[in-house]
Amino acid sequence: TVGAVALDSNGDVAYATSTGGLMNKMVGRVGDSPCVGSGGYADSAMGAVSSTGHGESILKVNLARLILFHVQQGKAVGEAADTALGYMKSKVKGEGGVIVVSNAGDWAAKWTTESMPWAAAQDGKVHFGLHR
Amino acid sequence: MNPVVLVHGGASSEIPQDLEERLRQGVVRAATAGYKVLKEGGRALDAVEAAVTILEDDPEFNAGHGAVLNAEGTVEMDASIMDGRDLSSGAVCAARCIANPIQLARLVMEKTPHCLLTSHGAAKFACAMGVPVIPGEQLITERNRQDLEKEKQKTDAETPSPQKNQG
Repeated sequence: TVGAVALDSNGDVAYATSTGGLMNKMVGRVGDSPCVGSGGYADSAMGAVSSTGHGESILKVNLARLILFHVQQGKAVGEAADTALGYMKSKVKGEGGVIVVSNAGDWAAKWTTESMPWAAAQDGKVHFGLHR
Repeated sequence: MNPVVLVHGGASSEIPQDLEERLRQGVVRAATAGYKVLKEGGRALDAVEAAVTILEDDPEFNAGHGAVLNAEGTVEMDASIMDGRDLSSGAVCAARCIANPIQLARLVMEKTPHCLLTSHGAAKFACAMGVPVIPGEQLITERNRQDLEKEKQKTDAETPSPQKNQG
């Protein structure tokens, strides 16, 4: 799975997520990636999220919207992502990762799997990471 | 507002060491392309589409060219996009034989009153929109073909565990 979130100079956000799904999946199986609220969400009143990981688990907790719910409740984006990923792990034993940007420009890349390649560009600088 | 773009290349349980640098280069290239769109005054929606298109075209990632294979050895892809300005969104699922499902998802958002088109309907819509149809084989990498074979042999020998395969 791949994904992106962005905040533009007008203060608007967007997300995009795309995937081939699970290797050896049943024909017709669909995970979270095309499902708004799970594979991603964007609302300029809050921020944007793109998700990756075990699709069925992400669908069960509506991962992207859950993270933005926590942001709405006043959590910082990193804490919101950790809280939601932790909930997914404890509730349905699902692992995954997310990238989040708030409408104020705060951002985070978080995951519970071993690895998730990510990169962020802001202020002319590029940050990136791979392992926890 | 100070523009920012983030990209990811998929959560994974393990990444072979020889792949790490190529993944780093891929996500940096995608983030840089998205950021360029923003710096030139483009919208967040254009930036995320540009970034994901680059990752779909990169065979190292599980999307577009390089997507993993289903049980029949073919590629079925899912994608979605959303504009935070007005919550408009578009998505496709079980899409086949197109290079960039994210661009088709955006067309669903902008050219239809719907949010999600599946399989045969997505293919008909792509055709109507003039999206080029490519041979499904073109999306398949030799590594993914081999990985499917290994996975099939493994799942024949043991109970399949979806948690090992994060997607």
